[in-house]
Amino acid sequence: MGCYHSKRTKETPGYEEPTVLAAETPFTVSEVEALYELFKKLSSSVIDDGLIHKEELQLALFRNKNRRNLFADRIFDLFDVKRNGVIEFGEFVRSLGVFHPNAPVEDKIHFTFRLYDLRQTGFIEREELKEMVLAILHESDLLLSDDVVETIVDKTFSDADLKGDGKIDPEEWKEFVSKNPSLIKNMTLPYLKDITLAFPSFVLSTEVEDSE
Amino acid sequence: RFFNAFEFISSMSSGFDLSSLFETK
Repeated sequence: MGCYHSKRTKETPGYEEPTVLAAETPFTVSEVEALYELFKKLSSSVIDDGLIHKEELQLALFRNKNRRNLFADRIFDLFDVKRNGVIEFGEFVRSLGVFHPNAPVEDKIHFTFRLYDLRQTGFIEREELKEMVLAILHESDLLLSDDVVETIVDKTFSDADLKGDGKIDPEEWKEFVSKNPSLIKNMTLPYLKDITLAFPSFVLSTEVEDSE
Repeated sequence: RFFNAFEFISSMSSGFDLSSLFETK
């Protein structure tokens, strides 16, 4: 079974050895191999080329490959470390590692900062926060007057922007998250602790490789 | 209770909830 698996993986562009990825992430070798099963499913759902395209992420998240979403776009961009328009296996595992229950909280906080820093200026700016609030209202079919949105954004921003310079820097973000820990709730995926149980058919073959 | 815009974003955005990736089995 191990040989069958190895033969297929070597043909996949961007494939990296599970031992290397396990050393750099909170995952064990078996868990990385189980993640490869998930990766194969995701990366073959629209274009069967062993790489995750944006449409494939959208399909997995929304059951609709054409549904655009500001945050799904940002997640895709952050996973696509090489910025070549696709998510490779190594990028997938390293990025998901931040979502592991055992990953450092600092990494989770940093990831959310980058997620919300829409224009990648190194700061979360007021206009970005307003844009995100408006995107959520649109996504949720909720209507709020512009005055109410402005008030919510102002209040949140003044609480987070401790230095009062009109932008939230990484230190201010860290402080704000420490006061509001639910902000990184999405950054922990309990599924990742049981990833080998989620894909039990694969555990049989990984046990052979782990014992080698 | 104070309405925190970031909390609103993180709790409401389906694009920021990756748990559905694991339901593709």
